[in-house]
Amino acid sequence: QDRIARNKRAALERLASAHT
Amino acid sequence: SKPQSTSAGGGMSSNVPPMMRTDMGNKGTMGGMGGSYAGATDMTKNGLSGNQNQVLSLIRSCPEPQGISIQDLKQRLSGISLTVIKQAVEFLSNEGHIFSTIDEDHFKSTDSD
Repeated sequence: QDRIARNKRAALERLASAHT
Repeated sequence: SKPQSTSAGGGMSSNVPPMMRTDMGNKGTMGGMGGSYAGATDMTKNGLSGNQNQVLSLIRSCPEPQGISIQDLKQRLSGISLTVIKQAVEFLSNEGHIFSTIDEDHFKSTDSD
């Protein structure tokens, strides 16, 4: 679903920003 | 003049072996994370606690497209309370390791693929 893709994208952004 | 004739058998317990049962608690879910893990400090090298690592590896191992439900996590991590699991899930979600899928009770990991 759209929600899953959206949440995944948001999570990937959090992961990326957490590693900087 | 033998008041307690049974004391000879009952008092001697030297033939009972000491606690040698290392095969019982075999740390199954922790396998692969590097055996010796100091439970007191509770932090491993990737910055997650033992519970968080267990939750994360379970979520990673779930093949379902909608992820694993928090009820499934609770059942598979029977030694960990639901409160602790929810805290771990919230932390992992904040860190971006996992995200909720169809609803707030289903989670999938970002770094599985």
